[in-house]
Amino acid sequence: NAVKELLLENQADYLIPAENVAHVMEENPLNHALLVLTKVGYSKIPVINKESQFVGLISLSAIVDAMFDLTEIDPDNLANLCVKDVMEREVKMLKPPYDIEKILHLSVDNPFIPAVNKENIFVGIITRRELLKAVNHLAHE
Amino acid sequence: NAVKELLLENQADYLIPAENVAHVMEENPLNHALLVLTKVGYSKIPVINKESQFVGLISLSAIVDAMFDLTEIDPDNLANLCVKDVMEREVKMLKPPYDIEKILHLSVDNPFIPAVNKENIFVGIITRRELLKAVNHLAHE
Ligand SMILES: Nc1ncnc2c1ncn2[C@@H]1O[C@@H]2COP(=O)(O)O[C@H]3[C@@H](O)[C@H](n4cnc5c(N)ncnc54)O[C@@H]3COP(=O)(O)O[C@H]2[C@H]1O
Ligand SMILES: Nc1ncnc2c1ncn2[C@@H]1O[C@@H]2COP(=O)(O)O[C@H]3[C@@H](O)[C@H](n4cnc5c(N)ncnc54)O[C@@H]3COP(=O)(O)O[C@H]2[C@H]1O
Repeated sequence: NAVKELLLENQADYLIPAENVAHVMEENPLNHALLVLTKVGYSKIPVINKESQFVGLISLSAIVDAMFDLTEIDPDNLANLCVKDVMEREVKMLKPPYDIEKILHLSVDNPFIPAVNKENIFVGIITRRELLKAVNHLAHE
Repeated sequence: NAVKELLLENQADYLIPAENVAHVMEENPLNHALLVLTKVGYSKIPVINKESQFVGLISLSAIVDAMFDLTEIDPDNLANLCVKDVMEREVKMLKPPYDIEKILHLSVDNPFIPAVNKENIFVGIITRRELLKAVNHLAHE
């Protein structure tokens, strides 16, 4: 249909390439991941392994949860934990060929969708912002 | 144009009403706000005053920033702070009559947009999820 066609024309531009995406390694200690998240200002970022494959997502809230003892924050709780201990592993990913219908469908419940190639190597992310820029553009024509 | 018309038809359904929106009061201590954010699971929520007017946004990252001393977390830093000390005050709001072009435009840079009435009373939020549900629906017809 018309909406799908219009969004499809610009498909190549939605992907933010891996080199522009903040990420951490699954072996990084949580203290380090907390500093990275605070510095880059994103609430959740991809996690990769030594082979540069996408393996999960790490969020500020997961790290804050790890600091809590009941209702008290204790930063020492992070001392023996690393990213892979608290990262989300159940993550919907995009694999080629990228399908705009699938991208739109996933964007309803996911602020960003990680993309990988055939070897599961992390290649970038598609964000809600990029999709809404395109929709906004269409609505203004 | 067609996209705008289609999105306009469903305009009334985009707003999540205030009673379904997690929020805190500007006078709440930051410890309390941290617990609320952790419990509801949202990264950023509206702040209202005693008159139920919208006054700002409070985020998990703003509270985590307040806990930092250089690179160390110290929860005691929150003891003397309340929501209004760290909330974002410069916030784009929607006022009636709501305009779908403006809503789409704001959604490009804002995960959600607070809506108020003529007296600045908080009436709800419009989220990217609600907009993308509509776009997704259109693209699948
Ligand atoms: N430094 C910044 N500069 C400009 N705008 C900023 C920004 N940080 C946040 N925003 C705005 O806030 C939205 C939500 O950011 P959040 O970090 O929660 O959620 C982000 C974050 O989890 C992830 N993300 C986006 N860009 C990223 C990047 N370059 N590296 C790593 N993760 C990224 O994708 C989610 C959705 O991103 P999206 O762009 O749709 O939506 C972003 C964007 O509109
Ligand atoms: N408990 C939950 N159940 C189902 N899905 C959940 C969820 N918590 C988060 N999500 C998903 O994650 C997205 C980002 O949530 P976040 O809390 O960073 O960012 C949220 C949050 O800052 C705010 N928000 C959404 N609903 C809210 C509510 N009921 N009360 C307060 N703030 C809300 O608007 C932003 C964008 O929301 P949006 O729905 O577009 O996008 C949400 C939604 O797709």
